[in-house]
Amino acid sequence: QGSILDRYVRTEGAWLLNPMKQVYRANSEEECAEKCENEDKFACRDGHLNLHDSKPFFQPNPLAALALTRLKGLESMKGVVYLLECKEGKGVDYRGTEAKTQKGVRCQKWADNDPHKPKYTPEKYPNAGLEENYCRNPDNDDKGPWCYTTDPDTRFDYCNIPECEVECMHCSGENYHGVVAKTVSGFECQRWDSQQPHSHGYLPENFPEKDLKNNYCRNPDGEPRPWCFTTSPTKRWDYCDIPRCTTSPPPPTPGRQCLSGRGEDYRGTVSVTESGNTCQHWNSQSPHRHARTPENYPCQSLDENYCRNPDGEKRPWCYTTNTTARWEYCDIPSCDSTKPEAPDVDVPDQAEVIEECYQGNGVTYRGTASFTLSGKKCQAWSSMSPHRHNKTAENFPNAGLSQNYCRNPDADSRPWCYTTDPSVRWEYCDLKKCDGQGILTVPKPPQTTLETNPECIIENGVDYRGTVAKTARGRTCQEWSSQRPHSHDYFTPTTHPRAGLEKNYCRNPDGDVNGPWCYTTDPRKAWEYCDIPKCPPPQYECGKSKFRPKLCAQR
Amino acid sequence: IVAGCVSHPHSWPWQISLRTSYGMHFCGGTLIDPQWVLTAAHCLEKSSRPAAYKVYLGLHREAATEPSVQIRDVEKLFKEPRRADIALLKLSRPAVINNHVIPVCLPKENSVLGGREECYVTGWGDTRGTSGGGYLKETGFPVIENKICNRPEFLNGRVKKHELCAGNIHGGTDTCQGDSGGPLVCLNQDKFVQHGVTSWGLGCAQPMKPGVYVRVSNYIPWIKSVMESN
Repeated sequence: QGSILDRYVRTEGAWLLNPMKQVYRANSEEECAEKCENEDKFACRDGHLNLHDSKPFFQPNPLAALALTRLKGLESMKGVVYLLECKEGKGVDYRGTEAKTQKGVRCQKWADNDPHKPKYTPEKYPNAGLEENYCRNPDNDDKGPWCYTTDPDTRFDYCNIPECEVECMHCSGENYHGVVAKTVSGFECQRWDSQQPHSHGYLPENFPEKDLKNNYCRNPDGEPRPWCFTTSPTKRWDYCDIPRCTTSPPPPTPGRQCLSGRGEDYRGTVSVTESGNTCQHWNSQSPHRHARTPENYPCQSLDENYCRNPDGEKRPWCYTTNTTARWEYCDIPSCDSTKPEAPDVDVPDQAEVIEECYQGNGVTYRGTASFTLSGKKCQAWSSMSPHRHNKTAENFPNAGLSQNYCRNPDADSRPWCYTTDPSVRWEYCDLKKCDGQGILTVPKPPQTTLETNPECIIENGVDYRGTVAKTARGRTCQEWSSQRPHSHDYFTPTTHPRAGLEKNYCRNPDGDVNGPWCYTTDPRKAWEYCDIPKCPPPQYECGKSKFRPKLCAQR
Repeated sequence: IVAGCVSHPHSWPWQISLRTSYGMHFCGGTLIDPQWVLTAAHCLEKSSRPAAYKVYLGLHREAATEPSVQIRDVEKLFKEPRRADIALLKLSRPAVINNHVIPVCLPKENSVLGGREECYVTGWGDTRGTSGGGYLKETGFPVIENKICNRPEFLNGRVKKHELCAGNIHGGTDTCQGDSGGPLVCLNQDKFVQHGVTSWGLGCAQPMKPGVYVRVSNYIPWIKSVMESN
């Protein structure tokens, strides 16, 4: 029988909201699932906690709370998949967030009466998921999810919701959401959230958009088809055998003739790499054998020998006809080489969009530039996607980390930002320097003398650098650089530069087992041991340096 | 370190320089405890005598002229029994922990780095003509999932389960000869954790040839048992 949870994947941080605007916190995953199961007023929802929105969970309109307050984690029962942005069959269970008709007209809210008085309302059909203005199919319409439109002349229209690829796959199975969990070699798949028997980096929380659920076959990284880690200790991973759908694949995204983002929709005809090598034809296996064939990637337009990005690389690339260079990136003109589109963060109206620049190293820059040198848009500082980081306004309150504006919170050489490109963590910003100031010199670490040398000794005290200058019997020590009253030519600051023989401090230049000593100012006593306490075992915090590392990186 | 940059002095206080008994640098290493250093087993192939080695700590220049430098003899060598490229050195006496000498944190047993983690490597190794020779250098790049690193166009199945890959796909910066044994550290909250020991690579900073590091989290039980029993 197992527990009720067997039918759910892990509910991380799932909150339960009911229309009565109270927020229920389930005390256990079982209790959470119980509510999801039995109390139909609860909708276990999908989505991503809106990190930008520090507003509390509930909204003025309780029903809106169900729609807007989106939860972390994805609830899904084996075989029945909630809340994906795709539909099965007529889409009666579709609970995604598409809110436009197939003609692109915005949907009317189901709770509204204007411009159309709805027959299907949330009150009359509480189980139909009629939230907000999302496309739904409350009347089991054969043509699938639809909505009332905001166009007074068109009462309703159908929406364009892709078919979930459940028992088959289109293209290379990037959108496969089925439940096959066995490899072509017959091995059972390992769960994605497990590190046994194979440890790996494909953690569901690192790839939330890839639906790495249970141990189902998936294609999160541009392989020719879905795969999984296997439960066999001897076989780390293998492909799965998912049949191709017989229905026509989803309409391809309109291709571009220039580079935008990672160029996955680039459909131009550049066929030379950045170093000038000619591209090898995709359907050829010479001079380089490979798996990036048009058959394996039917939706990636691997035509001729044109540069493409079929597998989530940083940008379009190709195998080359040069036997010594297997593959190389291509230089595709950026679509943004024109003026970058207006950033979709609000530019404060009072801010006149002027040619901005930064002073010094830009730590004080508070402008609104939000694009990097290579034209990538900056990720909002408050967001942890696609790049997790610790440069938040909480950690750096005086760094002006607002929106996705270029900043220099860590005294780097110039303003920078994390980029919205998952494969490029951060880049310097496209900003000029205001003044002619030279490059700042690297801040010197505080002088080592600031460091207080402990007045205690470790082991035999050969490293003791304290300032005790009296022997155990109270005699004053003679200066190491002096020859009076006792002349000595062996232990002097010049003969032992590293022994710390300064002034008349007790030292142990010869590693004497009994610890530090000194020549004495008493003519009758040449030298004597000093009496210095042993240090307690060192207290330290591992991994925390006292001097800030530069963290220079080929970011 | 090829490319990258010269570090702020003493900003990687766990980095040590492993030297011959007459003071020549030949490998890196990491202070993980006042009296223990982690390094690569292949650094100890020349001699199995502890007296053949010295450990320099608290330095920034390879010349080791700073007053903060501490020098220790090696009391014992411990190579990983299943011949992984990782080894422990017990120092003749503990290092003095101060602003210049601080041990690094170790990862949890079998912990795995998520995708796209950015980590840092340091060392006094070969710079292949890039700037900063003679000083401790650093560079940073992402850890690459073994599955991708083992693709034909990269290291083509050479990376073992107990190893990890890190570097830039298009090369340009990397560890190199003389950096072996040194740390690959990743920031976790506000502390640096050592996830890798610099081990091997196909050349240095070559496109499509990321560096390979011993996955430290696989060897936590061994490290603990050796330190506790010695």
